[in-house]
Amino acid sequence: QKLFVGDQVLRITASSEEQITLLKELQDLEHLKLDFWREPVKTALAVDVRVPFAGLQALKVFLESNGIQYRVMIDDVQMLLDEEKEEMFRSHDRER
Amino acid sequence: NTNNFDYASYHTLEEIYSWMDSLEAEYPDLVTKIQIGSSFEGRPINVLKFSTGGSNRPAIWLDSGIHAREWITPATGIWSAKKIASDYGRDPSLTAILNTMDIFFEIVTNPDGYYFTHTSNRMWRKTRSINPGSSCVGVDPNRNWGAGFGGPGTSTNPCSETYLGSFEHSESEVKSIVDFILGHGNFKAMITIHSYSQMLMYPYGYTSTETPNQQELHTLAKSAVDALAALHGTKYTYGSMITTIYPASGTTADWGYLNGIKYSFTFELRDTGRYGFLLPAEQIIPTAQETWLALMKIMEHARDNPY
Repeated sequence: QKLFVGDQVLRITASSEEQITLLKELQDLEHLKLDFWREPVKTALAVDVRVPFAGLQALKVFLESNGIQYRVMIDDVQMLLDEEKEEMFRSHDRER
Repeated sequence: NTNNFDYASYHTLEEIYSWMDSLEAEYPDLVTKIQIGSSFEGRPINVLKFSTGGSNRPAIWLDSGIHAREWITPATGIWSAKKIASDYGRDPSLTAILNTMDIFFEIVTNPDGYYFTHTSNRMWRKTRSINPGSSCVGVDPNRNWGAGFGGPGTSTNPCSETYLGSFEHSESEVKSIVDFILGHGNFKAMITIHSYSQMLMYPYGYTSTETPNQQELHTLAKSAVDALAALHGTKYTYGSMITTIYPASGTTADWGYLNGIKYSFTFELRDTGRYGFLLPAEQIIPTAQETWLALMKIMEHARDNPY
């Protein structure tokens, strides 16, 4: 079972084509292990990316230093997964 | 018993497959489970056929769960399939559809991936096939279809989430559908359900060229998203794939259209902007309810506009 403790999902809003290009370049940096839920395509569409805890600081510094806006969409992925699992267990226990 | 099934919760593959058997048993005159193939890891690929008789009637294809981590889509599929079964004979419009057409519903299009999301990695998206020469597993089954295969919006890197595969229809999960639909030969609508960007899209994704049916598909998409929004106010955008989301080649909807299925659409179900693929279970029913209204608009249109 893979754990996602401390992983966050960031919603990134690019404001120019230049920023989109920078975000696309991030996709090639395999060592960051970014999981793009919504890929950088155009400024009108938000980019959602799951960031492993180990790469959070690096990515946020990258975004901030390039003036790219973002907000934390999911603060801790594992917490949501735990809630989801609990919900499923509860459902199993419920009397049909 | 599908009446006691908890539709407001996410379920394992085993539970879903068991539920399919129950639905078939409870509606023997309407529902038949068909196995159209096997997944890479040998799991059955099951389709529910809803038919009131006749041979080789015009048909509607629905599928969900092709991207494993999009759990809301099979959950919506289960609810919708139950709705089809229970509303037949009660809802005049659905009854009229089923009196002239068959509906085929593949609830879990990527069973290996879905199983993997429950047992190993909740965030898994692709199939589980092995890529020779790479340690990375899986192909994006929504880049693997023979429709502009290898074009823009795909990756040739097996480690990418949008890896297209070594050749078109390399994935048994895709090939099984291709063979089934082409073998049937009379599908008139094809709707594939994804999440979570609140969109309804029609071809093309691989080219910016408009289809000859652009106007009709656009108008139909608008009426579908209007119907959807009327229930809970969920706002969808709509249009061709390439203009609405991004260039994507080798997709289900493009393949359907290129193979003569005019009413070919792809859904992106609701997103609150907070949860992404981890949509809370309490939102399953509202999502399914609103999606149903849009599905009905498309199915009604296919019924009323034979070609």
